[in-house]
Amino acid sequence: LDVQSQETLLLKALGLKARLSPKTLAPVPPLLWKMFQRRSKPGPAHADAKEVQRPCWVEEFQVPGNIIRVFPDQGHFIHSREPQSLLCLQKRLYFNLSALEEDEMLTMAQLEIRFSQNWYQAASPARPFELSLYKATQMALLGMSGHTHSRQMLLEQSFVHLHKSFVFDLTQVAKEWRIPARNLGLILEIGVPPLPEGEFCSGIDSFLEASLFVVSLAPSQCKTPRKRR
Amino acid sequence: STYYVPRITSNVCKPRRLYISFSDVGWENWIIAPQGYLANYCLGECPFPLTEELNSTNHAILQTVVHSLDPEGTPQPCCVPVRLSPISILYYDNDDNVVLRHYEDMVVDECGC
Repeated sequence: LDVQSQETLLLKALGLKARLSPKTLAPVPPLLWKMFQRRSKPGPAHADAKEVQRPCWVEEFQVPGNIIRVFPDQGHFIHSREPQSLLCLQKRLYFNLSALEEDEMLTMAQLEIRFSQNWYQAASPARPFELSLYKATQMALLGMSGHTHSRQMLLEQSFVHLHKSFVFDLTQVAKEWRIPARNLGLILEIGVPPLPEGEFCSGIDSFLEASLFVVSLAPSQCKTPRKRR
Repeated sequence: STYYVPRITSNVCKPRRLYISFSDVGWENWIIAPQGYLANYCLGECPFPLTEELNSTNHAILQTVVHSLDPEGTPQPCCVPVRLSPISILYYDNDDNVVLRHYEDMVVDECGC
């Protein structure tokens, strides 16, 4: 075998089809760094008893898995022609899950929505705001009015105090998204009921970031330890 | 790159130091961390009589006995990894997602015959 064939074999053993070539190098999410560092403590003694017994178990999320991916949001802000008097923000969230291989079992998906410190500290704690998340069930066509037939409510929460980030479990939804035709993304709305246009609505667009943490299990990479005969 | 620990001179089966650098194999463009890792490898003889330190199987012990009687016909047992540990690799995939992946059996911790 030549060097290239050997490399292909090795990459295949590592669960990769070929040498990867990313285009943009996004920053590594802090949680993923922490998880990596925890797993990279030096020496053979680092593998504590739990990890030896459960090599394909993600302690941080308490689910089976050996692959953790962070998918960046690829959705766009929705700018409605009608004045959204009660809405600070309306945004489509879209995560392309095509990187998951067919034999991988998705065991957890967690949506994280982050705000910049400037924005959430500036918001008044006395005025509750509402965060709503919908699953898009039908492509909204140009000129189509209303949203009632094109989306399904997933959750709605009111918050008196703004937080730096919000985390939501989207495991079941993400499992459906593995069929590309069913992945129409989400619609996120943030509103402030008592104020038509609160002053702390302004600028929220630039302060929002969303990502999807997905844990999956590739069974071929998770051998159960052989017992000594 | 391979290099031996200077003080170890015996040729008995044991783990030897091997650092694998991902830049040496041209993977540094997509692997974020680690830059490389201490993978080690097994090398050395499994001579007769096999001692307990050599982590021998019963089969290896018998093979050394046969080898001592018939060196031409039966080889010495092989020196192979008997305990390996995993590593995790952080990398970018082709869709620019950040991936943390766990790989088993990547580091040789112990060798045996």
